[in-house]
Amino acid sequence: YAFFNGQPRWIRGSTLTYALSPDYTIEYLTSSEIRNVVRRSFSRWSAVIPLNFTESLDYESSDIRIGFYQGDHGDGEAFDGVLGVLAHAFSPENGRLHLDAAERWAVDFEKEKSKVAVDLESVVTHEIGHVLGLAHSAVKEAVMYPSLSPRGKKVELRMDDVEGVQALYGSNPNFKLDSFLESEKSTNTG
Amino acid sequence: TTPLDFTTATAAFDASNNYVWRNFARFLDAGKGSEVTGMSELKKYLNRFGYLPVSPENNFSDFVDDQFVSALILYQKRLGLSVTGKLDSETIASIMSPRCGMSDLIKINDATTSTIHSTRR
Repeated sequence: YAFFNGQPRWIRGSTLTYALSPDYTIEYLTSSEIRNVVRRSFSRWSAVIPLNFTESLDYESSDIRIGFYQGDHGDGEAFDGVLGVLAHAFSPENGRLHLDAAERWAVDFEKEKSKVAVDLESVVTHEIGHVLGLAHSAVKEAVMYPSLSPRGKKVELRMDDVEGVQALYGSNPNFKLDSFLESEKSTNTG
Repeated sequence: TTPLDFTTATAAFDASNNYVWRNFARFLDAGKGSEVTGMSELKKYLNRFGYLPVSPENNFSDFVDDQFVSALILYQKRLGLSVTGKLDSETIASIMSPRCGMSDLIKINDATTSTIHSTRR
């Protein structure tokens, strides 16, 4: 695992708010499909660190702001169309998380048949890692490894991800390392 | 999941004609000292993700030069690939894989650090 220089992290309390942009979104997935994916993604991180994430309807005042953007969208890091760069996010306490609207995002590969479909939950989970202060990992199985294959899925945090985020925020008191290692083992054998 | 192998990578990406990194497949096994049209695009890719400092002239040549090979080795090390210093199929498949737009390395006043601040126990 790795951090950004200076190990920036969120220090404004134990609960952060997040919201989806009402204006910059995609049409072919329902709002509830996207919100469910985002909620699950945040819950994976909150399960291992003493930080809660609450959805807010007030986008502008949320700590973490998520949107789907196309091409040059004003932050100096233009998106590049299908595949290539999928998304990016900013280190603490900026809170911006951008997804490339040109991708074919999928929440269920049974329904979405495109060869170049990208799993939304995997990418959102990865970008939340950046929002929390993790940089890219060299461990291929880790959620924080920078690349993701089309139609690939990588949503379960690995030990490398957990070690990194707990080094920044400490451990969630309800986190049980033994049961986590058991589940990781079953993921590996899977 | 494991990074795509080369054939799967190219097959999946062929589905999208305007895939921006599709042409990188052409550079498979391009050797040091060779000049390959379009290699400057791969150098821009490595620059964007923190591996290759931009040249003083602010442009890149199509030559597979020493600096490019060093950037490739840094890329292979950083992402857990076999460190060959070559554009082998594993490396090309990784480069062509869709990815996060964040840099893998932090630029401090344009001097790329070989590691990001990391702590291991």
